[in-house]
Amino acid sequence: IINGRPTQKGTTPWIAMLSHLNGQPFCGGSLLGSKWIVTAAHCLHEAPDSEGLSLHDLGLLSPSAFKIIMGKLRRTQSDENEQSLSVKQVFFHPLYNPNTYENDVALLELLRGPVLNDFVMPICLPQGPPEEGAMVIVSGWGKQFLQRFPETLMEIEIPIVDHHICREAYAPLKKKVTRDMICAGEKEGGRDACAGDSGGPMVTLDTQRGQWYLVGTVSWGVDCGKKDRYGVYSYIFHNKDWIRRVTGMSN
Amino acid sequence: HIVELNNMFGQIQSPGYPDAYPSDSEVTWNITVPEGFRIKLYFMHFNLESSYLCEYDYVKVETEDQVLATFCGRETTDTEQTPGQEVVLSPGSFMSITFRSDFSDEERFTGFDAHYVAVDVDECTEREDEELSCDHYCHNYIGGYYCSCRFGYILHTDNRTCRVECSDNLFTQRTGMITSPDFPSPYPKSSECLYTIELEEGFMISLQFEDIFDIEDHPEVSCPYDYIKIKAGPKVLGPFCGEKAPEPINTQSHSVQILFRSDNSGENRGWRLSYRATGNECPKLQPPVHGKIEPLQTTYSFKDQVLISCDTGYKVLKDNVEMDTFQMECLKDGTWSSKIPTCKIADCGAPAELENGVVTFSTRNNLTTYKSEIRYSCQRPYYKMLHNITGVYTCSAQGVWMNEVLGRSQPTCLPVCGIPKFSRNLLAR
Repeated sequence: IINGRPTQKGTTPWIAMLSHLNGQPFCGGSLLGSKWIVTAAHCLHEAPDSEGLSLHDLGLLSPSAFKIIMGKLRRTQSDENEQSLSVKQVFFHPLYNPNTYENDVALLELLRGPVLNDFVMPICLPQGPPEEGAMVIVSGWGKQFLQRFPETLMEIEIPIVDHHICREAYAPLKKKVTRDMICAGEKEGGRDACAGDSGGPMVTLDTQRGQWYLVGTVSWGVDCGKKDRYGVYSYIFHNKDWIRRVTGMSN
Repeated sequence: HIVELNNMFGQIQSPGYPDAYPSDSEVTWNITVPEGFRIKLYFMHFNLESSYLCEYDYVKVETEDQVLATFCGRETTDTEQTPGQEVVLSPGSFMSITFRSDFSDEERFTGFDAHYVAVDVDECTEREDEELSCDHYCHNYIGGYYCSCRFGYILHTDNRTCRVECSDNLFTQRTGMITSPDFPSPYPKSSECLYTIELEEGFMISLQFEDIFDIEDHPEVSCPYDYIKIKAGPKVLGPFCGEKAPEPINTQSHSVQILFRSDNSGENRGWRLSYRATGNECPKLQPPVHGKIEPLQTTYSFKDQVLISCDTGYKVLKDNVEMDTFQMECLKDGTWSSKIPTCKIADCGAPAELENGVVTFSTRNNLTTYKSEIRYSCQRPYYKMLHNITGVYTCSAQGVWMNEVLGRSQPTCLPVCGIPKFSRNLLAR
């Protein structure tokens, strides 16, 4: 997270850390319901080394090759409330495209759900699209300015960006911003997610219900925090039906 | 001189016809036609010497046992009779015609020319003799007739009377009514009816004849025609007939056979009886606490059954087995098939654990019996109850924890989402 601030303990109890078995974190995620993690699909396979490859051509991360840690705050040191969980099964979005990051979303079914408490709690699914220009909070243990990893969970508070503006901003770079994506950040850059934050939550508060809900998951961007380089997130509301079907949850 | 004639028709003429007949002659023609026919005789010509009461010459027509006519002369006078246009009919299938002329004839008499023909006898319309007439329906045909019977009847081997098939009446109910066939219309003739009342050993059958009792009898001889007999075990009662019904009969047996026989004549209305089977009485029963006995009777006897059931919320407990109802039967030796069971209050048992929830008992010392209440709640604030129900479950009469919304389904604790205990100091301006 570029230009972020440390997250206060317990204010993001849905965030999940995807970590290699050697303890090396590599992505973020969010807890849904009692035993599901939503994250970015591109976290779960090796990076494509050429264009035009399909998911089946890529080495997928086996469910037993990584773990999920809930209740986490510090990046590498252990936390008193952390809970380490195994993954039972991985569900890629059927229309996920590893070359364009379309539908860059995956669901992880946990072998056993975490014990919910003040530091572990699921995020709600959206009931509708976020308001125009709503402020969202993006959290992660990814790189900061000067490429350093943080000690602890970081967060930024940024506005949602109009889809058309975002699409125009990336057009010169030949990057497609499709309907299943949502952008956030400032025009002049500054606060943004970055490598290592992928899959992590972009949330906002539903002031009527008094509940936070998941707007997007960190997906891609060009550089981090540069001017006119908005952060692009996988748009959860767009893929809610798929999420409901796979998890069997309504909300 | 006798002539035997067996044809169905024929001609008979006096000797020498059409010339004068000789004197002092006698010819007899015996005509026999098949059964079912009679003979019709008529004259085309008749001219005999007349005499007072035909004592000289005559033609006599007779059957085996009666003279049908005696003719003589040329025309009928008060002392002589000629056939004229009349025909003579024989009652049966035989007719004998005798022509006789005495020794002297003053004049030439040309005698007679007669013809006979067999004609069918319509037994159906002519039968007077009840002994021979059809019982129900008569069908005449040329040369004979046959009888048939109403629906439900069978023609007896005498081909005349109609009987019913009534030899396989089996009664197994504990009470019943038995009557002679077609009661109260006259019973069929030539019938041999057998009514069997067969009950389980332990029952005693008693019979009671009711209202009409009318079986053909005889003033002197005991029931020579029709009668009813009752066989109960080794005992045989009867035969009964006449118009006075027998007194009520307690057969002391669980198997009774009633034989009713009718001969081939008579029109009597028959009989009706009711029977009842009773067995040994069993002792009176007390319903269990919180229970009841159905049907509730002052006395119970063999084969009577009772159903024990319990009040709502209680189950019948018998040999440590719970059931909704329990049936007992009064046995033939006057004892009950079982002891009265007790009624045990329905117990729902310890309520199932609720994942991510807890159960609390709302009755003293955690009762789990009928009407006790428990409350499921979810581990707040992390879980909340789906369907937003009260979580209150009551132990039902069926021994199942029931909620007014979910029925017997357990509630579900869903994770509360998006409401962290710690809220950040929002920096948004």
